[in-house]
Amino acid sequence: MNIFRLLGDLSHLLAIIILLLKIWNSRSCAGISGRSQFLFAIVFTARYLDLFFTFISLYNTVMKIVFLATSYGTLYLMYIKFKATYDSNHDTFRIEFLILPAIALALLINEEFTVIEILWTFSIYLESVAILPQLFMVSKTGEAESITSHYLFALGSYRALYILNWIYRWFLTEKLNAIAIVAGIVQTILYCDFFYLYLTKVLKGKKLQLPA
Amino acid sequence: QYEQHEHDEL
Repeated sequence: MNIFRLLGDLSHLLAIIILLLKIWNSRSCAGISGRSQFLFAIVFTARYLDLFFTFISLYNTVMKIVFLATSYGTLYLMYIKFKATYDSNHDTFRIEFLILPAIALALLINEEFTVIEILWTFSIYLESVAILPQLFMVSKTGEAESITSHYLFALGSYRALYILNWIYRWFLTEKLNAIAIVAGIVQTILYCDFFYLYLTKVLKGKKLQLPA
Repeated sequence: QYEQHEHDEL
């Protein structure tokens, strides 16, 4: 564990908590893409299956349980409790165009052809594009509440911090996973134009407007 | 310390 990975995990946890609080306090999931949240739940489910038979550390186990619980909790709030506020008209990104290629790629490019490794690889590929429905929805609605942009900033920062963690581990000549690194770079690049808008607009108190 | 395919990152 290093400071970059710890900050990355905490940024990820912060993003999920910001989203849960936003939905719970405003009792609304307006502007939030349920499809992206659904993809995140798939990512965590496929990746954390080893929860039950490998123990890496208490931190690792606790965080996996928290991420699984909060992602399914968010789905519950969006699709059941506050279903009436879910904006399905703007949440229309075809997620099968993300899931199917991730499955195909995981079967083709992986480190070991075992069920656990294929699922882990699938979760890495899917996570790199899982935010697209949310970014698509923000560009369709043309704007996002500031709390949603804080959520996106924390979520985008998590994998950017992981890139710093991989650089740090490279200097320590620790084992690295090329698949996770390439996918993590792609994932972070997808946030770049949002990061630009966030840093130049939202932090100056303006609304976040994505070019439609 | 980890076998080749144990993923220690979240």
